[in-house]
Amino acid sequence: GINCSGDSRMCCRKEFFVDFKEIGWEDWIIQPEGYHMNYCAGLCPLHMAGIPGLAASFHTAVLNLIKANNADAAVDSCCVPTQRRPLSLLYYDRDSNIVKTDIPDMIVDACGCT
Amino acid sequence: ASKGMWCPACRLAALAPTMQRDVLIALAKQSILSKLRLPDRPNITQPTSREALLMALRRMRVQRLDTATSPGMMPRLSLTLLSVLCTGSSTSRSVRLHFRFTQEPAGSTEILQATLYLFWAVPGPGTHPVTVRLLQSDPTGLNVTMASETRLEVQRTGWVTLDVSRAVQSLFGRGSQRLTVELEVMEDGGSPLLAGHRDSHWPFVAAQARARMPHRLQRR
Repeated sequence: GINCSGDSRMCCRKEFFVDFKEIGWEDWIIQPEGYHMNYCAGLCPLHMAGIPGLAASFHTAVLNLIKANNADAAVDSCCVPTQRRPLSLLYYDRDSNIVKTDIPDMIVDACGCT
Repeated sequence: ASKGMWCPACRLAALAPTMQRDVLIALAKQSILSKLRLPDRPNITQPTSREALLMALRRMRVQRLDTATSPGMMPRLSLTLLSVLCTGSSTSRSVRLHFRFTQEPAGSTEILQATLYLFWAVPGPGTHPVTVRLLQSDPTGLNVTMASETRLEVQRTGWVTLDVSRAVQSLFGRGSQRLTVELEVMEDGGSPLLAGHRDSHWPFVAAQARARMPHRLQRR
């Protein structure tokens, strides 16, 4: 996937970190110290539809353009997460038990166009 | 999305940066709480002290009874020992780390495997050579001898591991529980320590151990 840089307007992954101390959650979440949430943003022009990041090729882009030109009612494509990984948490539950859990699909690792 | 519809991310992009941040934090909170099936954040009125937590973790070291032993024999306990850095001293090129295992009486534990974990923050691209020396001191702490020397090539920031099984085995065999590690770097080779790193990045040693059972004598 592509990570967003200053001059990029295309679909990319933006890094976003939630510091548990900053939001006042450090008293009940023991580890980690924050959540690398990240999110997807940017444009998905028609020729990029179905391209997960840079994995596809020039051929995919051309084929997409042909499909788009032939389609009667073209649809827009969205920039969405294409790869995610779990978040491991060690926290106190409501009964003050210490719980360790892995929450699936919480961290956005890569973005692409639908 | 059908033609002309907004993608979810497009709506976010239309907001002012400060508003975007608030929305994302609210989303993160909501996402964590819903996945943990919590209606609201738990209200911790009496948080457990750090000491109590450490005590609980120490108790968890005794993980399971080893049932693989032959019938009629006493089962042996499998343990995992963790030792975090207790003190450290440094010069511009070298760092000394002292690890201490606070475990059972000397001689009662058999070390199966031990690994040293170091978080290295390299200053830039390229390969950074690091010399790791394992030093052992006698129980008085006065005489220090070198047990081994290893050269590592650190290429990027992250955790590096080193097998220190022999050194820790020899340590426990001699009744000592103190391991000293000396790290020597080239100039600007980065450092795994000491100031500026979060607790989670402190060096540590993890060892797998087994409780040594006394020999059983039978009278015939």
